[in-house]
Amino acid sequence: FAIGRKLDQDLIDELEEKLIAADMGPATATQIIDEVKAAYKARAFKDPNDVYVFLKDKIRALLGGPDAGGDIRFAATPPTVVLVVGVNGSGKTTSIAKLASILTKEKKKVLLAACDTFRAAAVEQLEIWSQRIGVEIIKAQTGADPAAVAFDAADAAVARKVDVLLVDTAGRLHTKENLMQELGKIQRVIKKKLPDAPHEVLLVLDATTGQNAIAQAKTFREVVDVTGLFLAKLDGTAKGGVVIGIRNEVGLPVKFVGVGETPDDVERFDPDAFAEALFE
Amino acid sequence: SITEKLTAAFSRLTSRGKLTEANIQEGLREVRQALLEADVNFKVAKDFIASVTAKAVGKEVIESIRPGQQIVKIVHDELVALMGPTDGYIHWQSSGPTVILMAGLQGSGKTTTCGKLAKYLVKKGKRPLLVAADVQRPAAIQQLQVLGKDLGVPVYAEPSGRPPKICERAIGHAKETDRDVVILDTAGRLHIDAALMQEVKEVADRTKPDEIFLVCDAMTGQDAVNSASAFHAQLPLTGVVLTKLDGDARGGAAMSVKAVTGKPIKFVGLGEKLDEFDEFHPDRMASRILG
Ligand SMILES: Nc1nc2c(ncn2[C@@H]2O[C@H](COP(=O)(O)OP(=O)(O)OP(=O)(O)O)[C@@H](O)[C@H]2O)c(=O)[nH]1
Ligand SMILES: Nc1nc2c(ncn2[C@@H]2O[C@H](COP(=O)(O)OP(=O)(O)OP(=O)(O)O)[C@@H](O)[C@H]2O)c(=O)[nH]1
Ligand SMILES: [Mg+2]
Ligand SMILES: [Mg+2]
Repeated sequence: FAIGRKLDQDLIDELEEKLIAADMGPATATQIIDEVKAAYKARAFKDPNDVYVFLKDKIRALLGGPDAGGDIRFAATPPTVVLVVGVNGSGKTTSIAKLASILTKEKKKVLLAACDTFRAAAVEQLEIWSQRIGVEIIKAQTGADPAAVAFDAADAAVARKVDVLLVDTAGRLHTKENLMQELGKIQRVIKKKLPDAPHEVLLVLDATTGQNAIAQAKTFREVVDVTGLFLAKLDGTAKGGVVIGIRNEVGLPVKFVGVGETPDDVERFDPDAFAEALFE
Repeated sequence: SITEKLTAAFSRLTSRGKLTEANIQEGLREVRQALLEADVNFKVAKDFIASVTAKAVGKEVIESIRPGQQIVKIVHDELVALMGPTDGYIHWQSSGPTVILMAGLQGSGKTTTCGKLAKYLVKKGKRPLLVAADVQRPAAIQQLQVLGKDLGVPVYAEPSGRPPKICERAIGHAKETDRDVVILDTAGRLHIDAALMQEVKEVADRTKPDEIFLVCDAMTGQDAVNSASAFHAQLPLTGVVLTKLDGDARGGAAMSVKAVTGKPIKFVGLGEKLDEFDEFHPDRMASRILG
């Protein structure tokens, strides 16, 4: 970054473009660059590398904190229930396979709930993952009420003394009122069986998504108690900078990142590595 | 709205004179902001503003409408010109099946769009064959089979093998079973995955598709130019399908993809059901992007 470049206004303008290219959005990019300009005026920088460090620190501060990149927050008494939500095709089902894989390696007993009873072969897709990873699955036939499957799964999780119940849901656009209501109902039904559940609600966000991700985060948060983001597909060229806007406006931390299509392709979110990658 | 913002920005423009670069600068900054908020790629937005500036400068300020509205009209018309026209045209083959290849990033909506396209073509009197050439994703073949069953459209699949050979044999099967359109569903892939990009290129080389559609998610942000230009470099794309337009993403990706590939956006996805599919309308898209 900026090796051999002179520290001047052109460099700062280019930096703003880099932030926008990373999907930070014009408002967030302007906010951050204004702070760079103020520091520049106050002669806080000796060379371009200082600006880079300043930006990295700023981004790390924005995205860091005790709830970022943490682990699944386990319940006081099992089962811990993790509800996975998000818009169509964002990577929910695959992300559940990844979490199941991590937890299984940590010797946790995992149960999957196939609550996407709508989309073609959604249950079959999750079932294949359950077989490959070696975890059990609760499912019903296509067209079944997803809340009923969720209730049965919570029931089974208690009966089978499961450590973690991972609940897969159908993709849904946040603009679809009835589908968002359905999601609220799934959470309520789980709560009926397990009052403290769900203990984690992960919104799976496709890293290629632009500013619409902020509206997604806001709206999902209105119907379920989203606790964090799972940023999928970060192995592409998209930088996922919109998570900064989400942190600012909705307060949600990034907990995990998806970096590929196999169950091993998951990492705990690292604000340092994320800030670094933004400037590559 | 952008119209209100521009009206405010141009409130000092007197109604006798020409539009100059100086007096439209501020207004165009508002336009740039709107485009970036709508996820239009920043380079595409820059080029667009430059072309709008060129179109606007020197024009007489029209006395009958407010200056802000005049700029909005120029911007809107330029956007429509860039993204249009409506073009749901498919290169029908007169002898042998017409082959359509669907490609794109993971989760963009390819499999669902294959189903939608099949339904659309059946309505037009065609006899499509769906080909399950995604041998990667768990239950991808089953997913297409369920759609085919719902539509009464046959699905060609093989228990093993690689996509290039599968697609080649599928065309043979189409000829044998008198199907006149072959729709190839492929696995989602990253444009930076050399092996998978080579694989889809091989599918195209072997099957010589009459249409190659890049299926792109309407909520894609700045990265749309990266993936679109990479697919465009590797495959002779003939069109783009923009999916999930039933959401509230402004859809700036539409402008970015059109700008970097020059290929027409032919169809749009407007929902999860197989009839939620339409031709692309650039005027509606322009209004949506401007917000
Ligand atoms: N490269 C990459 N692909 C991913 C990642 N996560 C998921 N995918 C792929 O994205 C596509 C969609 O993943 P799914 O898990 O089916 O997404 P979903 O949110 O469950 O989709 P719906 O249930 O239809 O809403 C699949 O092809 C996955 O393999 C990731 O981290 N990196
Ligand atoms: N709301 C809405 N959902 C859509 C649309 N098109 C596809 N989907 C949904 O988006 C999700 C992903 O669709 P798929 O057809 O599986 O996407 P894909 O590109 O084949 O995914 P991969 O094969 O994993 O790359 C599914 O939940 C679809 O129902 C659309 O136009 N609107
Ligand atoms: Mg799913
Ligand atoms: Mg598919």
